[in-house]
Amino acid sequence: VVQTVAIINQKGGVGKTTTVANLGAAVAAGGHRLCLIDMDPQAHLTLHMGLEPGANQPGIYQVLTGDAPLDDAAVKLNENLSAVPSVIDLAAAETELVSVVGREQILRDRLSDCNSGFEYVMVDCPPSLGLLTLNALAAADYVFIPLQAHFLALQGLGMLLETISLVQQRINPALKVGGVILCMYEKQTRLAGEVVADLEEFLQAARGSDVPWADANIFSAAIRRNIKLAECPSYGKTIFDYDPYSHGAMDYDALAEEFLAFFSPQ
Amino acid sequence: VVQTVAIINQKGGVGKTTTVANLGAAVAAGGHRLCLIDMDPQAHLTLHMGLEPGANQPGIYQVLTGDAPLDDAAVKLNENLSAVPSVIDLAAAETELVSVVGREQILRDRLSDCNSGFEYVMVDCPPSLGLLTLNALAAADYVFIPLQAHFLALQGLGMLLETISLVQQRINPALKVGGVILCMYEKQTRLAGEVVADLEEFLQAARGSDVPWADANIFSAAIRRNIKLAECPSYGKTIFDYDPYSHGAMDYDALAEEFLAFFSPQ
Ligand SMILES: Nc1ncnc2c1ncn2[C@@H]1O[C@H](COP(=O)(O)OP(=O)(O)OP(=O)(O)O)[C@@H](O)[C@H]1O
Ligand SMILES: Nc1ncnc2c1ncn2[C@@H]1O[C@H](COP(=O)(O)OP(=O)(O)OP(=O)(O)O)[C@@H](O)[C@H]1O
Ligand SMILES: [Mg+2]
Ligand SMILES: [Mg+2]
Repeated sequence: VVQTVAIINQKGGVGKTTTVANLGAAVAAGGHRLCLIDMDPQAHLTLHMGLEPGANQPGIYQVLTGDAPLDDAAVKLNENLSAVPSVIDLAAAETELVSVVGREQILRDRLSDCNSGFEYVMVDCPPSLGLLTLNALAAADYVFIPLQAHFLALQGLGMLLETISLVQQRINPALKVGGVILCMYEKQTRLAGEVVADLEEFLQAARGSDVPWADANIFSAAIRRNIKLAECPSYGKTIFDYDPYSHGAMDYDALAEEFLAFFSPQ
Repeated sequence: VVQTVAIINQKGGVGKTTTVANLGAAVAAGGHRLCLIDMDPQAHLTLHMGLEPGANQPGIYQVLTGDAPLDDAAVKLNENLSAVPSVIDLAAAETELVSVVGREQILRDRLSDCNSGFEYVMVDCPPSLGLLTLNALAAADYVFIPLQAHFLALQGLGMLLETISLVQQRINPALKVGGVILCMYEKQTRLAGEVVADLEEFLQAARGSDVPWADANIFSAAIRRNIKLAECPSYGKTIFDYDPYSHGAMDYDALAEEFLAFFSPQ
């Protein structure tokens, strides 16, 4: 059974793309077949994985418009890891698909036609709650929320959870929030401590209720701020190919262990 | 004559809101009447200035739909500074306004009706190149581009400049790029040096051409990474009210001087 995970936060620059690239690579290195999907017109995940947006091959845009099956769009990166690239035209998809019946469920339908035998699918999303992100929410089993422990990033969480709740009620009843991933974490700052305390209190208060985040936790593996994580995309590499002994590699390795434990509870 | 400045970068989390809040406050403190406009449905500028999104008063959404004039929506924050708040409903504006004739020029029309005698108008934008950002581009005399000196942030610049060029050709012939503002600047990193060198080379190569960024420079006042800038929005304060002796306050003061020199060349 494929587990589809969407990495979403409409707040910009919180570490979504960096998490899909590196968490994805770490999970694949652990022997699990995994497909990354770039649903962002900025095509940053595509660049991060060393692919060229719009190069001679179908991408997620062609998959959404029905011009290519997902299996043809997935590019094999290594033994266990594949990626479906994005392209700038994807920005047009938001407007083009607006009047399609069931427009939020196009990605879900394409994924159900996929025969490549992936164990996990991980979707990177743009910084908005528009149609592309809604497609990821409709297709996902779980949402993981990367969060920078800053005030402004925390403010947007309410809006995101409201949208998740609506999608769960109307389109995807199985949708749950898997957890929150702390990114660019600066443990020594007072602000990070305050934001994390606020967030823990909020999640505790939801325990036992029927909201999609009732069982959600903050993953204990936080991703520390580490310049190597900002350097590696310029070489089209993940942190493991660029600097496997950096804090960034250690943190994403630890997160991958927690991710796998989350999906295969003893 | 009012100078309208749009602060734009579709890459998320690069310091747009932080720049509008603090640069705006510093320019107003210099004795210039200024109005900030929050065009982002996240309403982060509204929160940063200590206002409540959606509180009992018209905001930018009502201005765009024609239900309130801009003068009624502007909230006076101090002697020289006012702000037009945003509200979550603004996200709906993107879809609601799609079929309005001249949909990109609504903000420009509202600004031309404004009688409050502002010297500068500064617009904060969401991390996208959708209709809300296009409205800011159509209304602006100059675009200032906040940029984090990271690889992924630099990648998006081409797309942004292409959009600016299209708006200049079709909707707003006077539109120019005023300059690039380095945010969260970590001077000691090799990555920052590489990105800045790349960017300078790119801007130099455009000199003398007819593109909107032919005269654009990187402002010499860079905004260093400084946790106080991430703390002050949680108190609804600018950096000057929160910690006037911090690096953040010094850097935005220096940027304000450069901003004012840009608009009043000797
Ligand atoms: N832990 C980290 N330490 C240092 N830099 C990081 C870290 N994680 C990400 N970055 C850098 O910070 C910037 C923002 O990260 P990223 O682009 O992954 O965020 P995003 O949420 O995908 O942004 P967007 O909203 O634009 O899609 C990038 O330049 C990235 O290289
Ligand atoms: N110079 C700085 N040093 C440290 N933190 C900063 C600095 N500038 C901004 N920040 C923090 O970094 C985060 C991103 O900044 P900000 O929200 O202003 O970016 P933005 O481009 O407006 O994001 P969005 O794309 O979501 O609108 C915020 O939490 C902010 O408080
Ligand atoms: Mg991204
Ligand atoms: Mg912002």
